Amino acid sequence: MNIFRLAGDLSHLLAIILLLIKIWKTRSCAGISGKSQILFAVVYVSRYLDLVTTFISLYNTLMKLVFITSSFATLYLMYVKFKATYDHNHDSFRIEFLLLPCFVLALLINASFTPLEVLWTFSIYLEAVAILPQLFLVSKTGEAESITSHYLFALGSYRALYLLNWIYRYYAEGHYDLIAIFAGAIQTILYCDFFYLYITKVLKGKKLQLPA
Amino acid sequence: YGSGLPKDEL
Repeated sequence: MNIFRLAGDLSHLLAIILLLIKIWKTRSCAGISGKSQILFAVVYVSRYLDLVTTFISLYNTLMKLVFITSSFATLYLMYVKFKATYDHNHDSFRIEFLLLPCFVLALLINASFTPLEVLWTFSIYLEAVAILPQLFLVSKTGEAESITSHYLFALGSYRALYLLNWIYRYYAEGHYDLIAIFAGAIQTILYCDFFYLYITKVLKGKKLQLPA
Repeated sequence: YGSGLPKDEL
């Protein structure tokens, strides 16, 4: 554990908490993509199957449980409790166009061809692109509430901080994982446009509105 | 391409 890794995990945790707070306080999931949240739930479940096979640390186990539980809690709030506020018409991204290619890629490029390893790899590829329905929704509506922007910033920062963690680990421990690094770089790049808008608009107190 | 499971990262 190094400072970048810890900061990344905390940023990830903060993102999830911000999202739950937004939905709970406003009693609404307007502006949030249920498609992205479904993809994140698939990511956590397929990645954390090793919860039942391997014990790494209490921290590791607890964080995995928090990520899985909170992602299902988010889905419950969106699709059951506050279903009426869900932005169904704008959330029209076809997730099979992400799920299928990621699965095929995981079958082709993985560390070893075993069920757990392929599912882990699938989750890494899928996580890289899971935010696309959310970014698509923001681009369709042309704006995002400030708390939604904070959520996206924290969620994007998490993988960017992991990139620093991987650079650090490469030099400090000789540890590297090309699959995670490659996917993490793609994931971070997808947020760049949003990061720019966040820094130039939201941090200056303006609403995140896309140029017409 | 990678070191394989188990992974210590999240």
